[in-house]
Amino acid sequence: AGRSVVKDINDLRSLEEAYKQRAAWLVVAASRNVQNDLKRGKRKEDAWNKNSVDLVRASDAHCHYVVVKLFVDKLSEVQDLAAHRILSSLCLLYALHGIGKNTGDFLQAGLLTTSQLEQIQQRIKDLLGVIRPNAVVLVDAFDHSDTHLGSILGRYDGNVYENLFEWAKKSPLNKTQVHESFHKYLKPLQSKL
Amino acid sequence: MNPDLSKERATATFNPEIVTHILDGSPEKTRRRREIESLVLNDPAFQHEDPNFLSRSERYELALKKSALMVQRIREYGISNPEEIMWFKRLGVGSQTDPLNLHFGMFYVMLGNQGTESQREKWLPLALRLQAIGTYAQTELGHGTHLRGLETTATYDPSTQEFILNSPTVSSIKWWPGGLGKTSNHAAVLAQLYTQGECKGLHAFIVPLRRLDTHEPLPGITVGDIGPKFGFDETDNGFLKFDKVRIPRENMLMKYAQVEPDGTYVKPLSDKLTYGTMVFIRSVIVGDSARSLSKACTIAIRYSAVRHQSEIRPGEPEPQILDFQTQQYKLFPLLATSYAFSFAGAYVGEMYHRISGDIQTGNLNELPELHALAAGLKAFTTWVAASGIEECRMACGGHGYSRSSGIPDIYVTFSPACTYEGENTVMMLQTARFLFKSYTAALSGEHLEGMVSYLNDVSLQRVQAQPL
Repeated sequence: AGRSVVKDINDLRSLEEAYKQRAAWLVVAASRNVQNDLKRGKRKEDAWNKNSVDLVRASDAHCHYVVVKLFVDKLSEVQDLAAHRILSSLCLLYALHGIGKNTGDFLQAGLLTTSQLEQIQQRIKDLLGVIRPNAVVLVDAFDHSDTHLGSILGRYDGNVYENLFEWAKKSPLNKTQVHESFHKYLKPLQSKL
Repeated sequence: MNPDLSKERATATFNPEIVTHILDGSPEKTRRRREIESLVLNDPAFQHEDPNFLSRSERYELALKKSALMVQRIREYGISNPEEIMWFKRLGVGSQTDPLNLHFGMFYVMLGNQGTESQREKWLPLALRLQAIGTYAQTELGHGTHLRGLETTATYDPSTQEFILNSPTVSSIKWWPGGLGKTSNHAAVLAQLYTQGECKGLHAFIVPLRRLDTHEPLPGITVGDIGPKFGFDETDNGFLKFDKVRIPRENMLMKYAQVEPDGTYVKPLSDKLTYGTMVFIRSVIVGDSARSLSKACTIAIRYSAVRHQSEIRPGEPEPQILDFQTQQYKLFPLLATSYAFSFAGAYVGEMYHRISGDIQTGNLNELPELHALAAGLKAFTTWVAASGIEECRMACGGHGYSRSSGIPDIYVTFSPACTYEGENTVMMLQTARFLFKSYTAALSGEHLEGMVSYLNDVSLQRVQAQPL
């Protein structure tokens, strides 16, 4: 630790670079472990199996880098200023939250300093406040119809409680006021106790 | 309209329509998607009873009724673009699954991609008219993602020019294919090919399972439903056992590998071509991850704006639960993830179509990267989305547990994606194999292209691994 590839935690390209280097670091580490075992005379398959946890971590980091990169790339295509602003905040949240969940990797690889991690945790909380006023409209933009969602809680009109009550009334258990199992099992038991 | 949601929509700082266009790809695509969706929404025939109160058998029957109706309507409206068919079906099916999903999603696609011209001429019209209803039978009771371990055999008999399909053990019984149990009368079966006394590895065969007139199973075929699952109540995942079933030589899909009438085996350009359909489905699953997570986020965030609970400042009215920072911390990273996965899904879909085009012209250069990226992104996105959907359910408190929330259905329908079309850890190890090979190649001076090009820098020691 001590050197950092991230000059500004709000700079998306800089964060993309950090994800890239984390992926490279994990791919190199896992590959070297496999190669070292091969040099020690282990069979290829055994060397692979013995390092498979590291290899999965490397793949995970590679995919995470790809997803961050594609999100950042996409922003360059967004012309509308207001849309660009909110999508950039989402992208930043995605990238910073991912770092927050994998701090060990970024610290071990020397890609971030501990003080930058503190800044990142704070920035994530700031971003929650930035996204809050637009959260409902951001999900509206997915354009899922009520039929597609199949949800009473997620109805577009938000009339949740009255529809929950109507839905519950449809339960087959409500077809009769007294369910037949009461006469079959509870009533006889009550008479015996 | 709920006043809280009205207020949220009135005070937003951007136009959601523009973002919808970005997610769809263009304003024209949004317009067309909505046009297609309105055909379903305005069709009274699609207004069915709530499946939540039905038994599994009733759900299967209802789903099949919907599937048949969808196919009929798609024909009537003349919708032929695969993406538009997907839009129509997505809304027609709603939160449930489609017993014919594998017929159109895999069987038909596989015939198109792996059949020779004469095979396509024979089978595609049959499949399109649903005379041949098919599924994709790969997984076995005792074998999954590790394809070389599959046991079903297809032994070529040159004297009759037939393949003999056989299930030599209990563990070799085909298990899990969607629509196999009751719906399908054909299957694209993945089996170990034996010819001239040698095993040539896994190949695909079109196998008739049931009589076309009565739908009764054919001699030598044992087929049925595998029973209730975690979800997918509408889909009759099935089992299939072959007792030395003979099929004509022409029923092997021979666009790439071939068996000549005398039994001579002709190798494909690349073994990976056999699994092209799986790569396609994996690329589709990345987009599914985005869609399923975005549905769960939509439900949880709208509900969090409607629901008032507890208090932030003593004595003031109960605030919207979306105002609690802890609720925001649960949901907003998942919202951001939904967007991230949408763009990743679009990218890998485009990549698949571009590289498939190259393959048709004999260029296989990018096939290994497509294979590795589709496998890795499928695993990465499904793991994150499945746990994210569960997080959304819990963010809805007790009501999230009710089937009426829609989240249980989303979860049980989506979470199998972590294991179908390749178990996720195995997928990640496939990606790792590509990364390892790329790194080794970079060290030996080869110049890497594509998403792994950063490993070129490693070989130049611009990126240095720190000792753990």
